[in-house]
Amino acid sequence: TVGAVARDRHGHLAAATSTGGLTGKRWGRIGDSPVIGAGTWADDRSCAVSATGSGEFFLRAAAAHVVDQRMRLLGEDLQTAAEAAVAEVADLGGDGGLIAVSADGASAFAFNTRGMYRARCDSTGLDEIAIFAGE
Amino acid sequence: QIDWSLAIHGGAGTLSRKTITPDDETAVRAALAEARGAGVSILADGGSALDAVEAAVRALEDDPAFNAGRGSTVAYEGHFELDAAVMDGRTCAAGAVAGVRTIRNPVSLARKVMQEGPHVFLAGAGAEEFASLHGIEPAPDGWFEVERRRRQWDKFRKRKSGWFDADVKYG
Repeated sequence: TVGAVARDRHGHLAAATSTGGLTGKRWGRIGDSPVIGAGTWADDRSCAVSATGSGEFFLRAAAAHVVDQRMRLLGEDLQTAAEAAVAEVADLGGDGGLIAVSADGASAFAFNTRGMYRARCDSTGLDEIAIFAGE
Repeated sequence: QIDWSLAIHGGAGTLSRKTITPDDETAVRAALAEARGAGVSILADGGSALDAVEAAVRALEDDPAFNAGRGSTVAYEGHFELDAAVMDGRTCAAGAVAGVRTIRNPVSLARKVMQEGPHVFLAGAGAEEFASLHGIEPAPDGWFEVERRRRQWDKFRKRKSGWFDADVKYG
């Protein structure tokens, strides 16, 4: 699975996710990636999110939307909300991660696996590419 | 003050320095840099977040290192079934496609569904028909196939049951 989230100079947010799914999937199996609110979400009032992981659990958690809801209803910052959403996925038995940006341009990674292919940058000079946890 | 911001991912899973060769790591980091650059060039020029995420994901879809577009995993019957979604934070407009088999960049089809379709989510043959009617680029023959994914599928078929996502456990 791949994905991107962005905030532009006008303060607008967007998210996109794309995937080939699982090796050997059948019966028209669909994971969270194309399901709005599970693997993909964007709302200028809060955040944009793209997820990757064990899709069935991200679907059940409505994981991407959880980040939005925690920010708007609980007042959490982006990183806290992102980590909480991944924790909810983990509580259901799933693993994976997500990327997010917020309306103020902050960005966040959260995952409970040993790694996630990821990169981010912004207009202040933040510039990261990482694979493994702890990088 | 952050004027613009971009983050991308290429999947998560059981990644470690034992499971990824140095050559693979170098290739993945280069691919991430290229995809990030595709999005940043748009944002730095004052372009929209929507254009930036589409450009970044298209670059990742075209790179065989990731499980999306070219390099996707192989489904049970030996074919490819791709899913994608786009959401615009300005309006909460959204578009999604699932189970498409012939579209080079499913993310662009999802965006077309969002912007020109009467529905949010299209699947299978109907999504393919919508793509054809709206001039979405098809994939060349054999575009999605990469040797590593076919080997994973062969391994899967020998198991005779279940499903799995081999090297990158998920994503």
